[in-house]
Amino acid sequence: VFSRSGSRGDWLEDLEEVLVTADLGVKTSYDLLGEIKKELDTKPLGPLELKNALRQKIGSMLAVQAPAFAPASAKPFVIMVVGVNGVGKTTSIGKLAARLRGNGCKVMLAAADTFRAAAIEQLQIWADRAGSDFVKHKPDSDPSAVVYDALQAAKARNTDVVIVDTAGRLHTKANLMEELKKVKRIMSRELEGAPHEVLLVLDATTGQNAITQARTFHEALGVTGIILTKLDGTAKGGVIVGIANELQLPVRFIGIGEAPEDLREFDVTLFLEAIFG
Amino acid sequence: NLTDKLSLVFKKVRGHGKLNEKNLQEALRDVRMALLEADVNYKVVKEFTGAVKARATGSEVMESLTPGQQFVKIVHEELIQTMGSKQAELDLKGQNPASLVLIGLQGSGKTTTAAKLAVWLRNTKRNPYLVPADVYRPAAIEQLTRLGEQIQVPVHPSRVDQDPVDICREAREEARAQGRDTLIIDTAGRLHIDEELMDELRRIREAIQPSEILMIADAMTGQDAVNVASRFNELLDIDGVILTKLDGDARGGAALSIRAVTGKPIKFVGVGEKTNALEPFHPDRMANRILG
Ligand SMILES: Nc1nc2c(ncn2[C@@H]2O[C@H](COP(=O)(O)OP(=O)(O)OP(=O)(O)O)[C@@H](O)[C@H]2O)c(=O)[nH]1
Ligand SMILES: Nc1nc2c(ncn2[C@@H]2O[C@H](COP(=O)(O)OP(=O)(O)OP(=O)(O)O)[C@@H](O)[C@H]2O)c(=O)[nH]1
Ligand SMILES: [Mg+2]
Ligand SMILES: [Mg+2]
Repeated sequence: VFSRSGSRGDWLEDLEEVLVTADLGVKTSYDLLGEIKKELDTKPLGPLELKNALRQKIGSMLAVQAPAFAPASAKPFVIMVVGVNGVGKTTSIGKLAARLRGNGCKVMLAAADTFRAAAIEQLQIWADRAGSDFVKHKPDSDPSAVVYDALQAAKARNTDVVIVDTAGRLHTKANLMEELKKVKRIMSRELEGAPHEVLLVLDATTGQNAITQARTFHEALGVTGIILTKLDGTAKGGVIVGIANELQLPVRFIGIGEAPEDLREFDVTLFLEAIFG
Repeated sequence: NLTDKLSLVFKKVRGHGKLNEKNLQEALRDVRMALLEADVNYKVVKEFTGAVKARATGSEVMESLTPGQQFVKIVHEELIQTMGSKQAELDLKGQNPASLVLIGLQGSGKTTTAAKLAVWLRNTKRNPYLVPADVYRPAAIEQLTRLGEQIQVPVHPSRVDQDPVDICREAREEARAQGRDTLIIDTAGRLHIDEELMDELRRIREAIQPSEILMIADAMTGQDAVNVASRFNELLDIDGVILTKLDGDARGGAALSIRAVTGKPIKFVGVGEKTNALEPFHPDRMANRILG
């Protein structure tokens, strides 16, 4: 993309294509390119320097100032996992459970998706894989009741980390968002400080709607971090740049596959590498 | 929204009557921005605005007394033209039992859509048989089995230790024996770049010669929609697309991208989590939604 000697207009257009096709969105891309153009007015930058300047800007946008992910800071440490349908919540919880168990934590999974067909069975299999405790009720029961029981059990059993799986729901459904707020309220009522982490799961293949999702879930619950899944595909997940800039939400983990070990901590350098090649 | 923005651009025109190069450029830029914000693919947007510009520089707009209206009309027409102007149907003739194979990325809504299609087909007096062919995802077979119980449609008793190709063959035999006329086969979510799993789909197709291969795509998919759709289409020659989760507020530009790169019709849209939430695709409604 930069190997030919084009005009600076060409380079900027090429960079625009790189950013937009990585799902950074027009607004974020134009803002970034606008800043780059200003620098061009003060010094003659070649295409490689332009690219690096852009990389640096995006990198600093992603370096969000937020408290670290610290599961040892409370006991039981409660993680609530939320997001729209099909993004990878249940699978990510399974992976996280495996990782925490690997770090010597006693983990409990709470099956608070009481709605979707076989959601409880799906999480049960992940709990078995990771050797986690498992709390469930019957399908169609109240998710708040599941969470209540899980927290009582966690306190009694000396559990280190509780991870709560919730049903996927579109952020546009007010009653479902209310249900989630209620689940969170029950948690804080039963355990001071809970939930200690509210993780929003975003699918890397999602376009600009991811920003609306982040805004809505954040407004409703106070999201503390993001898990960006399916980065093993060809999508770049650039939506997190605008989200970091606007909402200051850190990406805690990324999903790079469907197996228990396919969870990584977010690495800005690798992320930028995938976008800029 | 775009119509408002365009009317602002063309308001300036009314004073001078005809369109000039500058307001045409501005209008094209507004269209481009609206489509990109709606997640239409970058290259698809370029081709689309190119097509609009070609028509807009002709006498149709330039000589018109209401160039603004003409321009908006062209944008709408071009969009509906690309989306497919008529309603596409399922082609289930010629085979007994007929079979639909649902394919797509992880989490796009295949299993749920399989159940929805069963309800849809039963409402058209067909006799569907659901076939769980996902042996990888934890509790995938249970999920479709549960849905089948909810809607009272029989579900093939697949097992996780089976090969999906064998499942499909056995299910077809079973459907014939039971007098079911339509198989709805739910496959595992997979990446378009996973050669082994893409080959599995090719083997399924070879084994049962499906009436339709339907790609299930999430309406909130971004720029990657073109990569995914073109690869699935290239390897399997899909018959149509079902766009899911349109009950959200994603603009759905992926619909335009997918149609533009595959040339295949979007046949249905998923508009909710319940098994009755399936509707036929309306290109004009989708065009309005994308334009914002
Ligand atoms: N390739 C890939 N697939 C993933 C990843 N994370 C999850 N998946 C797959 O995405 C699909 C959906 O995952 P789930 O965990 O069921 O998603 P969910 O958000 O819990 O879905 P709902 O509860 O129905 O809203 C499954 O097929 C997972 O295996 C990932 O990082 N990479
Ligand atoms: N709101 C809404 N949710 C949907 C729609 N279609 C499917 N879903 C939900 O999306 C999630 C994923 O659906 P699945 O049917 O499990 O998706 P899948 O493609 O079979 O997933 P994998 O088998 O893991 O690839 C579930 O929570 C469904 O209830 C839709 O049209 N609208
Ligand atoms: Mg789930
Ligand atoms: Mg499925």
